[in-house]
Amino acid sequence: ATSQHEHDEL
Amino acid sequence: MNIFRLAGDMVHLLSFVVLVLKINATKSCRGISLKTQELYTLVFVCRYLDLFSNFISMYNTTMKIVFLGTSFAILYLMRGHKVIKVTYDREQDTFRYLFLVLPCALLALLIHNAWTPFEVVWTFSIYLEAVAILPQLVLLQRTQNIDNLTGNYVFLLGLYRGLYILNWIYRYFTEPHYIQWIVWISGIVQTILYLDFFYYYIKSWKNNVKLALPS
Repeated sequence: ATSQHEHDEL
Repeated sequence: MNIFRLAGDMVHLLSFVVLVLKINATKSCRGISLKTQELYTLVFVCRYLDLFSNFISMYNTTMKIVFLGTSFAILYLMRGHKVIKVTYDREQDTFRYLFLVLPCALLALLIHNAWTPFEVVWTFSIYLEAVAILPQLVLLQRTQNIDNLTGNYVFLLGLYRGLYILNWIYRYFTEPHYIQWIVWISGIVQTILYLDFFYYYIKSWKNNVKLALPS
């Protein structure tokens, strides 16, 4: 998975 | 997680503390836009739909629950608390939700990274957050005698997104393939909306006079 779809920010 | 992201989150958290403090200490929500608060609650609900299905870290999960809980608590204070709700500036807080919600929903349907319900709703939350402050800014402009805590609250909200921009710059240079156009452009728009407010906030702080926005 790319970081684009991880949504690791609030 | 880098220092800008952490500082941004802490400032965001602090903005909630300041708002709850203002409402509770003065038993008044004068100058606070219920519309902006409802839009932020909608933003968090839409963004954190994956709260239980997508675990990133204990930190993320805790913060999401705190943001959701605080948003609903503020809505309760402003709409349900019998002393506080009568202090709400209903006649002044006239911004129409649909002018913000509808364009953001359409934009999310058109521009997103993936055509899945989660992703489109998440993208909608990003667009809506960028403009959700507008009812509050309009109300501030109409409010005479803006109290310090209300001014500080809006300042912290703007500062939070500004710190996130620094976080994205940092991540761009330190993480391979870290590109997030939707979030970046929305975040920049969101921060730009505060520039006018920042100008008057800093000016009033430097001259040690009460904050007032020209109408």
